[in-house]
Amino acid sequence: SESQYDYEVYHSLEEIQSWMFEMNRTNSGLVDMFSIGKSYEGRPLYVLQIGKRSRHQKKAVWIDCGIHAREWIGPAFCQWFVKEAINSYQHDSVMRRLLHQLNFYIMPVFNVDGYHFSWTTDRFWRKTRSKNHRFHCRGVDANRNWKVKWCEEGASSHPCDDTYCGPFPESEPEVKAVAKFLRKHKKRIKSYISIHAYAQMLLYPYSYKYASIPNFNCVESAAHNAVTALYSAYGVRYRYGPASTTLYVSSGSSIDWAYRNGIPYAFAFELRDTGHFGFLLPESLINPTCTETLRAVKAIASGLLKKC
Amino acid sequence: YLYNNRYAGDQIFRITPSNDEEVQVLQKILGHMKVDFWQPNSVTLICQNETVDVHVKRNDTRGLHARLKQQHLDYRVFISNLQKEIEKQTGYRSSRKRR
Repeated sequence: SESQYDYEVYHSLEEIQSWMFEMNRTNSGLVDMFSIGKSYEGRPLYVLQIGKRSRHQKKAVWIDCGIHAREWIGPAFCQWFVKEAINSYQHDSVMRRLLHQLNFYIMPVFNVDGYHFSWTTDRFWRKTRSKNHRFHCRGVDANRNWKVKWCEEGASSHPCDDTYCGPFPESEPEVKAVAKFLRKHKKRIKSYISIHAYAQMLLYPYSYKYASIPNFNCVESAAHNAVTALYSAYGVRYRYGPASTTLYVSSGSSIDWAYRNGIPYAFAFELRDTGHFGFLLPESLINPTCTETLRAVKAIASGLLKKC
Repeated sequence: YLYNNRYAGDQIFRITPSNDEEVQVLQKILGHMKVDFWQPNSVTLICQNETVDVHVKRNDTRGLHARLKQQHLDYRVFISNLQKEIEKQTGYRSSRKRR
């Protein structure tokens, strides 16, 4: 049941999906669950909508976790966010205001096939699990498959590479489903957030080129406020800035696609750590990592309600 | 054992090339090995003074140690036995649960 669910351990795909159904069943006023499509292996792509029901069209924030299968702290954070949003709605005025004025679309596991495979067979699988009969290697990097400067610098056209961009943009049903949903709701979605690991960074467009985005000042300020909020929890410092200069150039990324499709605040978080445990962040660090990241996400969301 | 103990003896190397020449040497070494890049995501993204984390299979660790020493490249092993670290992350709990 909801009260017994342990948010400080990693959960398998099945456990996460059961948890989603349970959250939807027990929080009808704040939670709505739906599927936006199917994965390559036929699994449903579930999304939770979190927010106070309203007759009015509300602005929205999209958060996806687990684009890369081995980055388990991502799905852990998405679940943590939902739990905190619901549990703090009554007593936290900031969260209550956010849920009254915004909807949050939370996708706890974007790459469902890859995540399941990382639990059962290869802990360090990264890509999707699609198969191209012409090549023996499987999978596409779902963060190189978006239709923006697709398969140029920072992506690989070789199917066996971990940054393989795929045979064509949106070739991955998971990417296509999310892109379709975001396109459909783009007037209302003001922020796109994608959760990755590990590097302790907050990145924004562009990834594919060294150039400043038109609303640089507002996005830079939002990022600064977010990492300041994150730091206030445990003193953990995050670097932030354009992905191309802060991390490296890469093409076909989801944040560049979201930005180009009109979502003004697109971010990618690279959560803990910086290379002590890497993808194997211990369960004992789920709580502090998610607590600090929640502060950052709340800061970004609160910023959307102000004028910049 | 989780994952049929397939990661026993595998290691994660952290290598920091300090100049362009070391970058090229490292790209050459890793480019000829079957390693899994943890960060950055591929051999082409290696750049000076940025750390490179790679997952090396147990049969290749000795050879990589030797080559890195031979080239006087700065490196350390930040996970010396990957299987053990995986077991620590969820193994004890989930095996208990399965039992």
